[in-house]
Formats: sequence, C-alpha cells, structure tokens
Amino acid sequence: VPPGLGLAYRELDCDDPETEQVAMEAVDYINKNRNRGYKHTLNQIDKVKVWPRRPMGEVFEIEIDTLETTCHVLDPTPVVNCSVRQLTEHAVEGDCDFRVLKQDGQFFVSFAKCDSSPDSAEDVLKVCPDCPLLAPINATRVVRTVEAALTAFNADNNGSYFQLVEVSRAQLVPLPPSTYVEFAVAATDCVAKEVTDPAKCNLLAEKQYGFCKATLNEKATGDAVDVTCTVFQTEPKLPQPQPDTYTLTPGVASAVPATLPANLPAAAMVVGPLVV
Amino acid sequence: TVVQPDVAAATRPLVRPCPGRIRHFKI
Repeated sequence: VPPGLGLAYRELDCDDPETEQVAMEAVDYINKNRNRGYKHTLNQIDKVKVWPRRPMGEVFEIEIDTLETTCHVLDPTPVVNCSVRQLTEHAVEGDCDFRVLKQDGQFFVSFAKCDSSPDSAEDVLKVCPDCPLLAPINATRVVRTVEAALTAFNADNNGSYFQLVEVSRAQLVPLPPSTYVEFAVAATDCVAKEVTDPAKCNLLAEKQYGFCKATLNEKATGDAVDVTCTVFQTEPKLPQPQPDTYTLTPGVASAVPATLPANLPAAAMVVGPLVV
Repeated sequence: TVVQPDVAAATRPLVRPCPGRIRHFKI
C-alpha cells in the first residue's frame, strides 16, 4: 500500500442522503429476494462505514433496522404503499447487515444478512393487554383454520384450484374463541370444482399467487370460517443479480416449490387484484 | 460546563450522526 493513502473508512451521517440511498437499495434488495413472509420497510439506519474500493468505487458497510409491513412479498403493491405492521398486531422487526458497492452511480449488493424477530409479548401486552399474540404456524388450531379456509375458498371458486404456499402469520384470539390466519396460495392446473385429489395438481408454469386472511370462529353449534383472498396479477419475474454471500435465517428461507414442468398451461391474466 | 472566558469550550455535535432517525417506532 503506498504510504499516506491508508485504508481507512470514512464515516458518514446515518441520515445523510447518500446513506439513505444505500439503505433504500438494501431494503429493495430484501423485498425482491424474499419469497415468503412480508415486505419490509426501513425503520432506522444503525451504522454506516464507507470503504474505498480499488480500482474504483466505494463499499458501504451498513446496518439497518426494518419493520414488517402488511403486504406479502408475493403482493405486487410497491412497498411505499404498504402499511407498517402496528405494535398491537404483534409487529416484527428485521436487523440487517449489508455491504453495497457503489460504482459509477450504481449500487450492487455484495453481502446481505438479516434476522427477523417479533416484538416481545411483554411489549405488546403493555400497549394492548387484550391483543392476541402471534401463534406458532404449526399449532393445531392454526392448521385447522388454514385447511378450513382453503377448502371454503376453493369451494366458492369457479377457476383454478389454489393450493397452500405458506402460512404467513397466525393469532389465537381468546374472546370470542377464534383463530386468525394469513396465508399465501398459488393457482394449480386443476379446476377447483372438479378436484378429487389435490396432491395431483401442479402449480402453473406462469405462477399466479394469492393472499388470504381468514378467521375460524369456534361456536357451540360448530365452527364457522370466514375467508377473503386476493389473487394477484401475474407478472414475469426478472432475474435478480445475486450477491457472493447471501444468508437468511431459517424463518425466512425459501418456501416456494422448486422446478415445475414447463409444458403446463399458462395462467389466465387477471387485470388488477381479484378479491374473492 | 464551566470554562475560563478566553478558553473555548469543547464543541459537541448537536445531533449524533448514528444511529439515524426512527421512521416509524422502535420495538
């Protein structure tokens, strides 16, 4: 290293417009590369260091805090139009470390690592003593609610049979005794009204996803399920540049099925979100 | 801070450069 040049980083204000630009690139990267859970939005920039990079450019080492929004990652709504999940709904935050190369005015993510965690039960109950807390997605009541909701949705659906992609969140409500769930679905090559064995249905080559919210009320006369699903417009996904290292916690690992036969019929194009 | 009249007091930044502002709420 030539003397005097040094390999020191420069410190930048966390609220500097350049830092914020890098942070927004990082959040955009998170939302484009997650395939389960919800979109996140920037909450706070914790730290930033800017390293010189030879032969040219700079590397931003940045730590950011994010908050979960109410938009599922499969929802095409731009994150700026998504509401932040409120404390009373048992909010989830993300802690992320990024390295972003800035060269010729362009940004390239070279490293990303995020951990997400829900707010503590104590914090939620402090602001809202009666609010239901997040429940494990494999809880018996949750599984039963999702199954009942998906069955009800498909029974009312004149188009494709939709299969479960993932359960995104669930809450056990004490009074009245009920279970609230949110889950993602995907269209298959089966017709909903004609399905006899759902295991034989395949996802469409041109994926069509939906997002459902459902409540199962446990009544003395029997369970009553209320489900609302939004089917998203299909759109071709452009391949995203991948970093050298990309680590995600098990909680945000891929849940979308891998390869599918390419000769399946294409999904019908839906103009705008379809609420069923 | 008590200083002599002709000695400049150490200036401290009014705003800490990091962490930055909270946009929504802290959990």
